[in-house]
Amino acid sequence: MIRVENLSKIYRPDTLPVRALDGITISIKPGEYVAIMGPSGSGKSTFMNLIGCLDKPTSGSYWLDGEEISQVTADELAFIRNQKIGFVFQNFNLLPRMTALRNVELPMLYAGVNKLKRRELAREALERVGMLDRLDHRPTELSGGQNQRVAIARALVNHPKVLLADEPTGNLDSKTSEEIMNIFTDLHKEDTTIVLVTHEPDIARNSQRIIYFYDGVIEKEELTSSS
Amino acid sequence: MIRVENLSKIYRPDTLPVRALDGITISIKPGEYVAIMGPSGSGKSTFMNLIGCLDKPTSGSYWLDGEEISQVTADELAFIRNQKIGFVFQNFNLLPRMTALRNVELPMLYAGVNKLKRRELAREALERVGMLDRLDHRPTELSGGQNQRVAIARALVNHPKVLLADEPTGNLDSKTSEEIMNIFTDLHKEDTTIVLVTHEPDIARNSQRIIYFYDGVIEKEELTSSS
Ligand SMILES: Nc1ncnc2c1ncn2[C@@H]1O[C@H](COP(=O)(O)OP(=O)(O)OP(=O)(O)O)[C@@H](O)[C@H]1O
Ligand SMILES: Nc1ncnc2c1ncn2[C@@H]1O[C@H](COP(=O)(O)OP(=O)(O)OP(=O)(O)O)[C@@H](O)[C@H]1O
Ligand SMILES: [Mg+2]
Ligand SMILES: [Mg+2]
Repeated sequence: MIRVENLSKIYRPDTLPVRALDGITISIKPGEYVAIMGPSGSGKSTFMNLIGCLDKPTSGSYWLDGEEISQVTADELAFIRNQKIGFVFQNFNLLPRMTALRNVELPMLYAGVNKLKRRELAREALERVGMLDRLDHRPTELSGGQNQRVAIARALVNHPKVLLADEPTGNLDSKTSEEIMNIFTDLHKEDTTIVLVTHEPDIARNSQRIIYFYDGVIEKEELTSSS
Repeated sequence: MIRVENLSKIYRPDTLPVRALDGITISIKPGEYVAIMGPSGSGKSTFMNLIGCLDKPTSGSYWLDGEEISQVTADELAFIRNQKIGFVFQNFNLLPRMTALRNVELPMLYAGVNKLKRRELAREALERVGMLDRLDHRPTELSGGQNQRVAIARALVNHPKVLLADEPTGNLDSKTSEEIMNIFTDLHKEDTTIVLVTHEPDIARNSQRIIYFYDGVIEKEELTSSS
């Protein structure tokens, strides 16, 4: 489903190059549930942005669902992204002047879903993450963990083939984290391919395989007991 | 050092009131190290914003360092805040168009520290959190955990009497979290009063006392083995 070969990303190539990713080769099968761990600054979010079609690599190849897409145009990238990928950002990236409900409806607007259906599916997604009583609040009127849950609802609402979640439980208490992890497990049972970045070993153990990043390269991998 | 009595905060009082804080009474001694835990949406950040002089309560009293300040003007609040408080925000709140270095220098600019000294102290604070090699990066050019560390450096740089940290390790790997907790422990030994919001029990156990919030009220308190 997701395959990268020798993927690299160098920021500031002309001044003081930062080798955020230095030749990553990974293969993730359809329906697989993978976790990514590693120190702060080791390239995890950079990797997620590349496979999430939000940015292009400096070099290397990327196949998504069988299609090589490292050199497509920005428009094509946006189209593929909206079709196949649900993304939970590390800093949520919600639109600050829209309510929680509107923020969750947004991916469906791009996908051409009609207004009544958008509203219904958005409410359903918000209910799933326990946020139905706050759907008319804007991001500044929500707590950190509430914003995180709205971002998760937005990522799920289009029933994507691939769910990419960059530290989705960083602002959640243990009970709420567990509820989110149960949602991910349900999605996994429904054959969603999941890539989850986390700093917490207990969260990572929900996956089938953990990949460890270090300084822009893959340091090691391990299978979990759920594989 | 910090005392609140019957402190309340009601958002949207005229439409659909949200009782974010519902009569909080807490007393924190000078030099005490307290942790706050509780479910997402239970009022922790709201409480921190009130004691951090970033917002005013709907009702109730607040004494900071012996002075009752629940009714002072916005200017007086800003002055007190800059004088006495270092604040690590849950969402960092760094200025996006300034470099890490400039962001950390900012509190000292308000405190009237000269340019050379600002630069020196900012570099020192960034070194303390392991961010010296990224001081010319702007927030969008930094990882989540790097941004969090810059926010921590900014909170420490003025050597505040009171350090308020709202989930300061949410984006950090375990090794970096430990380094940050060691910094807090050192500050505590230097008599800084510390209030730390966290979702992680291991992080909370660095404090002397843990206060549990639930639905805008205090549910219970417990002393830790470090008290
Ligand atoms: N400006 C606002 N307008 C309306 N409601 C608000 C506003 N700010 C916060 N709230 C509500 O107040 C409640 C408490 O929010 P707060 O940010 O204090 O929670 P928290 O304990 O810090 O949660 P988390 O652990 O998720 O960060 C939440 O239910 C939130 O929706
Ligand atoms: N736009 C940019 N320009 C320059 N350097 C960048 C840029 N974006 C990221 N970096 C650098 O690339 C490296 C990798 O960043 P990345 O965000 O992928 O780390 P991460 O593993 O997600 O870290 P964290 O766990 O702290 O979120 C970091 O050292 C960061 O400073
Ligand atoms: Mg990251
Ligand atoms: Mg909060």
